[in-house]
Amino acid sequence: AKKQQSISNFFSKP
Amino acid sequence: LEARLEQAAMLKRVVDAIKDLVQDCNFDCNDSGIALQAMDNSHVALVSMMLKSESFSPFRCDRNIALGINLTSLTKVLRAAQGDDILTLKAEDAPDVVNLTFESPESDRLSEYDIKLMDIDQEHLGIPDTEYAATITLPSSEFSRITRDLSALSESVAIECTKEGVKFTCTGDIGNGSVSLRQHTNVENDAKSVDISLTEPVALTFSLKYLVNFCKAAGLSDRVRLCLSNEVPLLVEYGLSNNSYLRFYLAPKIGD
Repeated sequence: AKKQQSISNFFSKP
Repeated sequence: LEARLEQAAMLKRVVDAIKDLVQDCNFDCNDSGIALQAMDNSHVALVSMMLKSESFSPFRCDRNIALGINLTSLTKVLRAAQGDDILTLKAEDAPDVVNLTFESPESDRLSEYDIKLMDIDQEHLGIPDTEYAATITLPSSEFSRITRDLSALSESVAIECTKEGVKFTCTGDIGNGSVSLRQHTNVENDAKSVDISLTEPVALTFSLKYLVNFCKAAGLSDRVRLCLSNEVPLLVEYGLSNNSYLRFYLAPKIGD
């Protein structure tokens, strides 16, 4: 099954 | 800050489009305009709004300020504005409130509201500049229709873009469905065209619930742009006048 990713896995934190 | 919008409708529509996704947001004001970046509660989607100073006339912001506003409160106040009212936003240095005035263009009616500001500790994410593998520009009404129709069948949609075109596919308990679009130029009305620009094929799966939510912005623009690359968030962009924009990013669903 496909798992919903979190947006913060892709965009860098400050 | 002092920012005057010729048509209150623009801000009304922007806030309407994002208020179900994000609740408390900082409106970051500086001399280039008013920006907002916020994730939804589940950290699956991100809203990025930019209202450039050129979208206002006049626009003045002497010092950078973050206006922490609850969007439900803002919606209540904006409901008091008519779409063609002239809207002016004002805030002082280190403000407690943001002031909104609505002027009727036809009468001497002037209404004025203050909204209490809140301290919002929001982390800004760095969004990398991405050369997307596929960019699809289509009528925003068409994208709304696809997401609405497919969401009746399934929670997820697979978006596949190849040189043949773009295909939206879903599988659900009652059956399955798909919508395919090809590159198409409408000579009579360019707003109805479908433009596809592709450097490599992409196939990604997304939650339809969020896409349906993004489509609340369809009233802001005739056209919507979808940008995809494998294994990165989808960008859904509604362009506004003067290079202002409302962008939504949606994290994909990825298999093990």
